[in-house]
Amino acid sequence: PGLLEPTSTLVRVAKSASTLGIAIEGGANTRQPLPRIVTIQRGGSAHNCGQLKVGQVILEVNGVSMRGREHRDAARLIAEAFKTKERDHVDFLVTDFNVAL
Amino acid sequence: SPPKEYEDEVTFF
Repeated sequence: PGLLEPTSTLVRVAKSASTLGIAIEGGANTRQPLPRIVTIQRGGSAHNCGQLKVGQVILEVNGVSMRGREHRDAARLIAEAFKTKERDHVDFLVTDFNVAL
Repeated sequence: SPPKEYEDEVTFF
């Protein structure tokens, strides 16, 4: 009681540019156990989308949880989500609170 | 404590 409820937001990033245009840090077994957005590059799909922000923590990518995934595994999933031709977008579930839900 | 080699890993997409 009285604690802040972490809120999560689903952000759909259309593949509007040839790159996703974000950088992430962290992953399981680090000080930052869920991947966090550290850069959003101008002109990339994420920047064009306008809804992702530096500092947000990525909880899920296309419905797949990032929990327990080490950096390279999380990065591979994000790269594959952007590369696949099955979807013209990537869905990110993000939170502005730096916690594991 | 976390393994040192992972601490500052950053990936750009």
